[in-house]
Amino acid sequence: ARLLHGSIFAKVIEGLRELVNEATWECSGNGITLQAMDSSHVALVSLVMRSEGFESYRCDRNMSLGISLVSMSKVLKTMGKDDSLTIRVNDDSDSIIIAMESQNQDKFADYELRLMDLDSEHLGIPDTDYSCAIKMPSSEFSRICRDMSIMGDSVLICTTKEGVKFSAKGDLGQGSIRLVQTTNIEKEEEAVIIEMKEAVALTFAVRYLSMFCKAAPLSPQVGLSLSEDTPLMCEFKIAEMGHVRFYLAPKIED
Amino acid sequence: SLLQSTLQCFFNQS
Repeated sequence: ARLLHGSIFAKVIEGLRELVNEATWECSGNGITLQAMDSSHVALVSLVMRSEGFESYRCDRNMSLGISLVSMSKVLKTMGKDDSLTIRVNDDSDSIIIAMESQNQDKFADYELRLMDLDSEHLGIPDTDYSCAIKMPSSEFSRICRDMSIMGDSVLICTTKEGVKFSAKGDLGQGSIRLVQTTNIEKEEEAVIIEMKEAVALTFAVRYLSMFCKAAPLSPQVGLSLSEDTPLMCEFKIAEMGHVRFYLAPKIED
Repeated sequence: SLLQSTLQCFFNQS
């Protein structure tokens, strides 16, 4: 799998590695997918990178590759900003080859990372018709998570027709941030758009939402989909090629 | 008080 802009892949890994330290990559002719849960089974990430999004892609037989995302992140940190990236696994090999090429083709770096045997648990995620779908700048969402974490461990997300309100309370007191829907969309990237069938009020652990925000550099916009008594879905699109979707179980009444 | 649920409460094992 070759990417002209290897930085896209580095951003994917950076977006996942805090939530899941290691994961099994499923490779097929259609592309690369991954599903993994955090160790406490509260959050899940689902990644799709379709084959047509790569400069070139070939997969002769389906493979499951156990990879340490922490190690991969370290390797990818050595990559130059404009380097291209090729990922390769040879038949019967126990390692993955990560090759980087500088833009003017005067530097070539190759790394081999050992593959791991991982027990992976797969969950069936039903197609959900969410009550609310919010789109907002991903930088804004990151900031809200950071700001709400000052006040408490949990954030209550409430939606109305007018907007969406994030609030948190704790020993210090309480705080809230309300975003109103953008009425005059000039720049789509900066818009706050709320599609609502029913109002929702759900509470989530801020710590996990903040971890999801590590994927924010992938996309200028984030999508939050919410329904009562349903895990939140937080989506970052990977330009033209797929998405990273995070799911987070809500906090529920005792 | 609120309890943190796990994803298995919502999604099936596949």
